Amino acid sequence: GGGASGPRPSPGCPQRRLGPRERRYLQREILAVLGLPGRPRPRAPPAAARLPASAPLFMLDMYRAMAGDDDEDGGTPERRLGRADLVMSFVNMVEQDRTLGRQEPQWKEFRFDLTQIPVGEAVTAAEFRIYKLPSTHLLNWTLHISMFEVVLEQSNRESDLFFLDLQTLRSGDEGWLVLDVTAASDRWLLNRSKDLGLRLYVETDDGRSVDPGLAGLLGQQAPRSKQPFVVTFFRASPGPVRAPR
Amino acid sequence: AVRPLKRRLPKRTNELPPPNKLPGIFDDVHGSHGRQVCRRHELYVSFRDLGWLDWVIAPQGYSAYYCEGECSFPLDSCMNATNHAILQSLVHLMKPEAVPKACCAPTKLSATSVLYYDSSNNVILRKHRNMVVRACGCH
Repeated sequence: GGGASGPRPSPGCPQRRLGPRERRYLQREILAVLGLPGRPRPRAPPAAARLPASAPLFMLDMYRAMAGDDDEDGGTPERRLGRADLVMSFVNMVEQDRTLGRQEPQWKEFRFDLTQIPVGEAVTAAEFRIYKLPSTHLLNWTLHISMFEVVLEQSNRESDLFFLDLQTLRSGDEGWLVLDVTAASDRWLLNRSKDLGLRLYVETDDGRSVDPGLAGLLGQQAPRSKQPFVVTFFRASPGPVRAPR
Repeated sequence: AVRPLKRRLPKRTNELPPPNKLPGIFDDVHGSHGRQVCRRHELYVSFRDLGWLDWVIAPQGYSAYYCEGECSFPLDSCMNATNHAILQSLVHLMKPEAVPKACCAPTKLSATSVLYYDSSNNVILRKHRNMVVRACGCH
């Protein structure tokens, strides 16, 4: 669904059903060209959850931009994509909150499984996208949203964090907040077995920590079309070497 | 390769067909011995036929165009022949047992982008260059 654009059979194009053997052979060859070791088997969401999700919606938009450049192979790429040939989006699998009632700063943490990133791909950019609603608790406040990578969790103290990005906005603002997490990519490419942990803090002008949820930032409990995700852009790398047939 | 069904030639008209239409009577598509000259043939592979729509989001299929046809002397301008191909086809006439005809092959290719889910339900968008034949010629 979604009305994605793409090649469709032209009116004069011959239509013929593929036989079972042809179909298997064609599948194997196309998967090899796409650089996939096998046919992906995504988990089907339950029927009630089959509403458009944020990451696929965003990626569909990116697809239309990229497909629009396909006929101009070698020409000026669409500005948003730069020279990226591979774009991957990741939905977070775990979300933790430390919120009101404690002395320590409040935060919201997201974990992403990056084990599906192909080996040898060079990251050109990475973004964390989270939707913000107008805050009903903090009226006319300036909020500072900072994002850190969780480098090392410590059992007896605060985790080791690496600063990634800071955005300033008003409490009444609404829309997708985009935080640059490119700086984290060096580490995650070295340590693929470890999940990427991103921690988000919200502070006011006078340094007071604010619950990200009260600031209007939506997490995993949000509607599917407004759930947070990470999107990563990769520079073209030579395709995997295919075994001779 | 999957071969397309034979096509009927379009009816005579007073207008020139657009370049991307199948060749009709205005195009000299028949080379020596009635064989077709080198040109692009259209073929579309539907991902629905492959049963892939549970993981491929877009596009719906792949334009598996291919090049086929004769590269015989004299090579016409519509064959996009290189100078070398023209010479080779001439030499082939003189020494057919030693020198083959020029090859009918893609001269221009374009990319295709594919949007799909992986097994972890991440969404992947990948551009694959030089995937779709835009033009064929004798090389």
